Amino acid sequence: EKKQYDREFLLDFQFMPACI
Amino acid sequence: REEEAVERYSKHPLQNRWALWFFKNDKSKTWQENLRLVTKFDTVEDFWALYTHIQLASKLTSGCDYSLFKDGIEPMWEDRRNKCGGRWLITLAKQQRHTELDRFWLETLLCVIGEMFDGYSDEVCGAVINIRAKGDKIAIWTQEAENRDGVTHIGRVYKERLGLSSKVVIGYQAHADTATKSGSLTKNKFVV
Repeated sequence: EKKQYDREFLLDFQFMPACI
Repeated sequence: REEEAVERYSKHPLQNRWALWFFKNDKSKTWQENLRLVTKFDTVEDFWALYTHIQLASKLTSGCDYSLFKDGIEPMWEDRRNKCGGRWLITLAKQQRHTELDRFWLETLLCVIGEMFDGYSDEVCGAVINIRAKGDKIAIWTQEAENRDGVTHIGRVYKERLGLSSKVVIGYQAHADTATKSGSLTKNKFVV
């Protein structure tokens, strides 16, 4: 399955704290 | 429940691993010596970790470039994946550095890492931003300049993603034409 992401999905992660 | 936890705590993989390169113009060194690999990433989270850590393009000094290419492709015409290809080129006026440059570059990055060109994303090699005193440039590089369907689809989607009006025309130039140009302008192979 191709990993295709739209901009809104990608932007949702911009300020998310990194997972450890 | 387990699936939910996996979704919540796993990083989101990208289709490709990407390499960020930085070029700083030092006239005492060769072009290749001035080009440095910064790092590679292959998840959405690691992309943002990198993006938020590095200098915004608009803050770089003239003569610098960022290049983001698929792992294994070097950001130069000579690479075998680039040499038959070309680029969709966005040329910016000087004043746009302060108004649109960073937004255009981020949209460009999201387009390529998100594989937003439907069935033609495999044609994409990478993206480049050149910071120059006479006007900055942003481009998406693709691997095959003769692939009219792929190139024009990528150009149309890219133009839409940047929010450019239908009155604005952007051009695609084959690297072979850029390398052998005689004047300062390279002819456009395609426009959208």
